[in-house]
Amino acid sequence: MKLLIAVIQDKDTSELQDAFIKNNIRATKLSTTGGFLKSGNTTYMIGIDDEKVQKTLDIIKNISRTRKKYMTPPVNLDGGANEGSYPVKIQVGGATVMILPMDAFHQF
Amino acid sequence: MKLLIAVIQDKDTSELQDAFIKNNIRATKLSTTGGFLKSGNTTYMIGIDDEKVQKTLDIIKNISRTRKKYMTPPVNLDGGANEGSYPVKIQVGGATVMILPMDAFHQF
Amino acid sequence: MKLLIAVIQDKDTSELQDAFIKNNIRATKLSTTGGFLKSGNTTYMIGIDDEKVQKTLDIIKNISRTRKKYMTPPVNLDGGANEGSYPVKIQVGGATVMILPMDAFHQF
Ligand SMILES: Nc1ncnc2c1ncn2[C@@H]1O[C@@H]2COP(=O)(O)O[C@H]3[C@@H](O)[C@H](n4cnc5c(N)ncnc54)O[C@@H]3COP(=O)(O)O[C@H]2[C@H]1O
Ligand SMILES: Nc1ncnc2c1ncn2[C@@H]1O[C@@H]2COP(=O)(O)O[C@H]3[C@@H](O)[C@H](n4cnc5c(N)ncnc54)O[C@@H]3COP(=O)(O)O[C@H]2[C@H]1O
Ligand SMILES: Nc1ncnc2c1ncn2[C@@H]1O[C@@H]2COP(=O)(O)O[C@H]3[C@@H](O)[C@H](n4cnc5c(N)ncnc54)O[C@@H]3COP(=O)(O)O[C@H]2[C@H]1O
Repeated sequence: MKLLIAVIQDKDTSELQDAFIKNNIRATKLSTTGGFLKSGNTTYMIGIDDEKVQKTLDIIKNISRTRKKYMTPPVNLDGGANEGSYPVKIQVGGATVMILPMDAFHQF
Repeated sequence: MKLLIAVIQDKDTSELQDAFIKNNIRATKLSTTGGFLKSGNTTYMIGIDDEKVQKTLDIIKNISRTRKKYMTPPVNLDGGANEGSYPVKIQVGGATVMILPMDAFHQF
Repeated sequence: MKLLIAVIQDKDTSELQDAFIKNNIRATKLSTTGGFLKSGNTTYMIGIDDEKVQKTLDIIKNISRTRKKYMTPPVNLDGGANEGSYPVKIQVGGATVMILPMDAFHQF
């Protein structure tokens, strides 16, 4: 078995959580803080069989990788003509995953 | 030395904590969340000498293993005859423990 | 790469955080609790290249090692002559660092 430690953005957690349950990936969630941006993020600890490591990485990658999204900035509150409000491309998501060797796994 | 990561039920923490102190087992506690039930649980990180690993596992097993307990359901609030309130057997506790190799341990 | 798990006192975090950023040491912060004193402390998870491990240990040691500090106890609230308020030496800080082997590091 291996221990996967995956640090992801808060907004990707519910989709990732559902994918874990669907694929019978057991996990424990921690609320954490980014060292640089000092904003909240989420860390999963996942004890997983060696042969399921790649599949787990693929799930994390598909759901929480860094990606571009179009977002329309909030409407100009002055009520003026909405000229500033075209959709802009912003970067969201991102996942950092560390894979650690595990000597033993027990459940009591 | 090894790093033990033990995920246990919140209600077993105070008894487990006392047993750690009595047996000079040093630990750091994290508040965590179960991936499946999404309810709060507790994770201990325990840096421990190789020859104390088995003893630590025995303590965790004795105090926080899954076990059956008799509980009397809350009394029927309508005040009717208490027929529904015989003790029932429910399952409590449970511990998941992952043992990781450790390259070095420092205290400054 | 290695995973460093460093448990430090809360009051050393902002200085340590700044030193990590200055030295491009990437980290994730967890709010934790001491097993013995049951008071809040801080744990950093740091995925770091093998050749930067020593430098990271030196930074943690310099900023958060156990040290003596002179502190003047709060003034005697009865307003009496301030005879009790000479500076006394107290112990602060302290860092516990565990270094774990890492099989792989991914960023998506
Ligand atoms: N080696 C490692 N060990 C432990 N945890 C790690 C790690 N690498 C990343 N993380 C965790 O993953 C979060 C996202 O990292 P990412 O590299 O995608 O995104 C980073 C990166 O693009 C940038 N960044 C971080 N440190 C930087 C630095 N010293 N200089 C420039 N940019 C930095 O800021 C973003 C947010 O960083 P933040 O620290 O708030 O949040 C980080 C941190 O919580
Ligand atoms: N996909 C699934 N399908 C059906 N039943 C499922 C399931 N995932 C979990 N369960 C059941 O629900 C209980 C609570 O899981 P939870 O993820 O909330 O809370 C878990 C989780 O926080 C942690 N845990 C268990 N296995 C883990 C692993 N391999 N890696 C990381 N954390 C684990 O220990 C807690 C207790 O686990 P335990 O096995 O005693 O008890 C589990 C298990 O009996
Ligand atoms: N059974 C015991 N008998 C007598 N004195 C005891 C004791 N357990 C702890 N102490 C003392 O109390 C201080 C605070 O421990 P605490 O467990 O609250 O807070 C600890 C704990 O959160 C963590 N820690 C230390 N050793 C650890 C280990 N082997 N594994 C995991 N976490 C550890 O680092 C914090 C500071 O540890 P540090 O050694 O500098 O300082 C410790 C130590 O001087």
